[in-house]
Amino acid sequence: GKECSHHDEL
Amino acid sequence: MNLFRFLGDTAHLASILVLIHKMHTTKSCRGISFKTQALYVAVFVTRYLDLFYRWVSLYNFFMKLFFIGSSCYILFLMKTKFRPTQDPAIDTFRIEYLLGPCTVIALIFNYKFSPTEILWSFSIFLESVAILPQLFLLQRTGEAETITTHYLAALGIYRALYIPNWIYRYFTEGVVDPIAITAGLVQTGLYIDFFYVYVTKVLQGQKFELPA
Repeated sequence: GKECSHHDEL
Repeated sequence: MNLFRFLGDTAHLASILVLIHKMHTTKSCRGISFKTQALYVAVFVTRYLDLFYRWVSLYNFFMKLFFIGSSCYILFLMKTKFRPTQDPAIDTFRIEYLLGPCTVIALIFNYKFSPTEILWSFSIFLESVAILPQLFLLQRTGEAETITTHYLAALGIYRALYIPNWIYRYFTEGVVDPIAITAGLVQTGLYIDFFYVYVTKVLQGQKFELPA
């Protein structure tokens, strides 16, 4: 999968 | 970063400061579930492992450090200074019923079958239910100190604000995170009963008491 966008959330 | 997420994170930060403030001013951790606090340590440690290999921003870095540090500090206070004020007899929720299913679900639902991604999923699912021992304790005692309800309200607001954040991100960035959204909706849902009593009683200046 793509590099997950969620990783900038806390 | 958008306003919803920033305000959500601020509410999260505030909730922790309110809890620490409550413990210091009342010299007590009465009414606080040790189990919920221990689960939060597990949530932060498993989610923020990426501190070691992913740089997001200065904001992100310090918030992660704060959440790990403050949650460990709360456990430390509950086990040392305020230990006599803690009542394990009412903090009886069986957390293995949360840890087990969250492990299984994280193994099934993750964005990549790698240790750190599975732990990330696990932390998201665990966070969504980590408040249950606390709500269970509240249900058992049927009442709560006002400051404790402010803590819970701030925590609920934090999660609620992440929902408009995801909607905003969908429209502006086109990103959707089904795992975080599903868990976030569940987590926010768990607060609905609490919020009803909080708004109808505590915000009207009354004591937080559950109907018998």
